[in-house]
Amino acid sequence: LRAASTGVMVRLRPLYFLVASGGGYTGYRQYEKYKDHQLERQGIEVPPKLAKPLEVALYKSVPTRLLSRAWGRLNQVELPTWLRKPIYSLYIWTFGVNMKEAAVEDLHQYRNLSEFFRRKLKPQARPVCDSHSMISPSDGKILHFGRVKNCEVEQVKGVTYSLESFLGPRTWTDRKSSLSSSFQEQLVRKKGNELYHCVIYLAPGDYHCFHSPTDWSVYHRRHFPGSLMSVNPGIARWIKELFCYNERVVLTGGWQHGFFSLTAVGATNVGSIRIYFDRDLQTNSPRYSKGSHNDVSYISGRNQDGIALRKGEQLGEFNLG
Amino acid sequence: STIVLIFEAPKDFCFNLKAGQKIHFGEAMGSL
Repeated sequence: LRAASTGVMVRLRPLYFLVASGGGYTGYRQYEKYKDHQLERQGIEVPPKLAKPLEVALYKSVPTRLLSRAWGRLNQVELPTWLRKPIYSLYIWTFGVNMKEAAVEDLHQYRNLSEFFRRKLKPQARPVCDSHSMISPSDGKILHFGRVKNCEVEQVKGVTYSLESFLGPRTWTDRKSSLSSSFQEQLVRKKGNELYHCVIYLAPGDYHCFHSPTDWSVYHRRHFPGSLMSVNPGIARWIKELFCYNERVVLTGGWQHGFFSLTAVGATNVGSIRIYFDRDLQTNSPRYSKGSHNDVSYISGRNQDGIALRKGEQLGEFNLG
Repeated sequence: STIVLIFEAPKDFCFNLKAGQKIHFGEAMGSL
């Protein structure tokens, strides 16, 4: 009996430990949230609580790319017709998808969740604003916007990342610049201009294609293979430089006022990015290692203008896995 | 997933946005 009871203890101890530590941690986080909420109610601004280097290292060590690819494979499996409606309905209910806007409203027509995720919208669902020079390239939530200051960009208020780490070295142009000028100053082409930024978060229920936000030309594409951590606003508030760790595709070019760039940042569920005019681009692929970057120039001897895009034109999409 | 725009514009460029707001593709973001 004694031996048996010891065996049971040995078997159950890890479970007890996991439940106790997980429960304790969750309770602690809830208490912290409650405290912050109370301070906010009193009108006191709470500074963001950033993850410690160990917490970031632990999160980065999770095989998010592998998980993302497995998730993608799973969602490419063709579902039997009878199972499509209940699965997609659950997704619609969970993430608040508006199917009235979808080009194809009949749920049976989508063979799998990946296809459903890439659904297109009815042409009249998103009229493009004519009176403003810049429009939103996608559906989503505005996390932050404003001027770029001190070579740092804000992913949410008070949590920054380095502009140079995010875009990578400025090798996409031959334009000479003073060695003493900062990276931010080197990007600005016209005297007196400023550098601006805007971050849009796409929630799981949002339309996941993106379009050109203005009339511009793309000269260069840079693909950064990287982690695939969640980019939801809570994580963006917690992990500094999150967007510099994650897999992303940076398109750089020019518009009427000078430098212009659009970057698509991947996440765990939405690990791969497609750019319609670039068939060679392959993201979330095991053949690329983290920490490198792969460049493609759209400027050649014949074509000095790059890829010209009109405001509202389809540009690319995010895919599951 | 996230889209980040970084661009150059004259000093009088103005965003028509509020942090935390929902936005749809095609809606105005900013102008001069």
